[in-house]
Amino acid sequence: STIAILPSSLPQLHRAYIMEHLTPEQQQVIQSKNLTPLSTKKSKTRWHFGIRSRSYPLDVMGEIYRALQNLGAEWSKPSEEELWTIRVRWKYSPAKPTVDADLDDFHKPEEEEEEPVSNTPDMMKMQIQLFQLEPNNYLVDFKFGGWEFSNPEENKAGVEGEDDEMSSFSAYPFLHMATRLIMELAVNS
Amino acid sequence: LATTSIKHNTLAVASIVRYKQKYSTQILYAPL
Amino acid sequence: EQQAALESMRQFIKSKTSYDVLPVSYRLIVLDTSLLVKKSLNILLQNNVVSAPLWNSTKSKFAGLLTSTDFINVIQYYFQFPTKMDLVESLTLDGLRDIERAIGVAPMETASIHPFKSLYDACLKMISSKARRIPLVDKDLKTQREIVVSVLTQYRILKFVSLNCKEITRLNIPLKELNIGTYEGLSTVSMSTPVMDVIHLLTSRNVSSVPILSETQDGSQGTLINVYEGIDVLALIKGGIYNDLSLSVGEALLKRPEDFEGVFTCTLNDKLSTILEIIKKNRVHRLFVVDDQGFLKGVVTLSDILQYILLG
Repeated sequence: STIAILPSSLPQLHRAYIMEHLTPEQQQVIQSKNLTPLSTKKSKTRWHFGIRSRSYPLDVMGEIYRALQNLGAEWSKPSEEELWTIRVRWKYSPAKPTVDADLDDFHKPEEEEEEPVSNTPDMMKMQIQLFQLEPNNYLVDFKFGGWEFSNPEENKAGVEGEDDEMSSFSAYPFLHMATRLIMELAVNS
Repeated sequence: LATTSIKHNTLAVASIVRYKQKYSTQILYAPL
Repeated sequence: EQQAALESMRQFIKSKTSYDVLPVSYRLIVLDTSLLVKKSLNILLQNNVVSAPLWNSTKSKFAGLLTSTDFINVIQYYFQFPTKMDLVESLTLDGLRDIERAIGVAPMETASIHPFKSLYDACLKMISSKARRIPLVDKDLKTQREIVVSVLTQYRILKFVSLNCKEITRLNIPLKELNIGTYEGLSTVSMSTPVMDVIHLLTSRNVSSVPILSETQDGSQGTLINVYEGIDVLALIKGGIYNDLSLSVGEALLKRPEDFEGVFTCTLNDKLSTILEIIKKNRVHRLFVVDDQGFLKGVVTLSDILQYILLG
């Protein structure tokens, strides 16, 4: 095979090629133009479960309830056994999803008419729980809790195909609400 | 939910979701 | 022999779904459309990706793919409206459609496909939409909202085919007899061409790379010495040097990361069997066809290879 890598296209050789064709003054200009190679060292993204907190547990819970209130969420009264768990419900009704006649073009130009889909659940459930990792080191975890209708009538229909629902569910509304809550907590604190 | 520390006013959150028999770590970047 | 191998590969591609190409576990980075364009550039570079699906959280739906074309549009916009520099700084991903309208380019139509449709259909969609990647979109059963399951690129598909079809070893007709690739009307530039002119060529010729030829005393055609690729624009913006009109393409290429693997070349005697072997092991975006003196003869893109395998 005569497949090869073009030597002059390798960064080190390209730099030598450019420098040898420039006058010393032009080389000066190059130095001043910040024409250094883009650094590819990736500052490793460090991921944590949930969000960490060193505040007192009751303070953390207070901040979370206040943030939920500011965001218009509702929650069920915590039971004695589950003081450190908050069961949240959020009205989640951005622009109604549409039944794309043809699912295959999800970047439709704005002017396309799109009829809204009826009876999709508009209440997102989320479970927020405080964990203690070690003395003075706590973790707040967020867990998706499924969807409900704000109109209790429609909830009676029962959730058809529960497992089936989990096999193709979009995490983005949940992730979006989690960012909203984290921002509210970050801004408040 | 997995999170990263907030840098440059940008927040990243992620969750691992099963799609049929495969697992997708879905990562959303949003501005603070 | 080659025809039989192709037929068998087509059957394979028809028998698989896009979902089959996905690894058992993988990562998908999605950007909220309210992010600043400059921030999203950092996120792409930090994650070593050149494209990402966009999520519009107010409408709770997907809003297409962010690709290097969007960054090229931003640079074009800046040069058409130099007084709007501050707008470029505060531009969010939501604003990219307005940029397209302002510079008069058609919005990137992002064709998508359901993960369980055949891989053959996904390839046909990509070929017809001239896209180099295709989002796999399903629907959340409960909320009827779209889910971007993943984004398949031509490279991933060709790598999947190369790894799974032993028939590739029988594709031994040399390129010169296959007539795949582009051999006429190639736009070329020299190292001293202003990088702005090269970027303009990427848009006006709707290509993803422009070959750079050496300069000769007598003005005759030079040999191939480098290539400017669409994704090089990301480094230009990251370096904040896109506002330097005098910058030559040779200088702009000094921004390329040290681990850049280099430009792949081949000759008309090469065959698809060896090209697909190379794709198995290297992130090849295209191959430039040169003669034994290094003069440019043409270019074979992944689109050309995919189109030939699928349609002959």
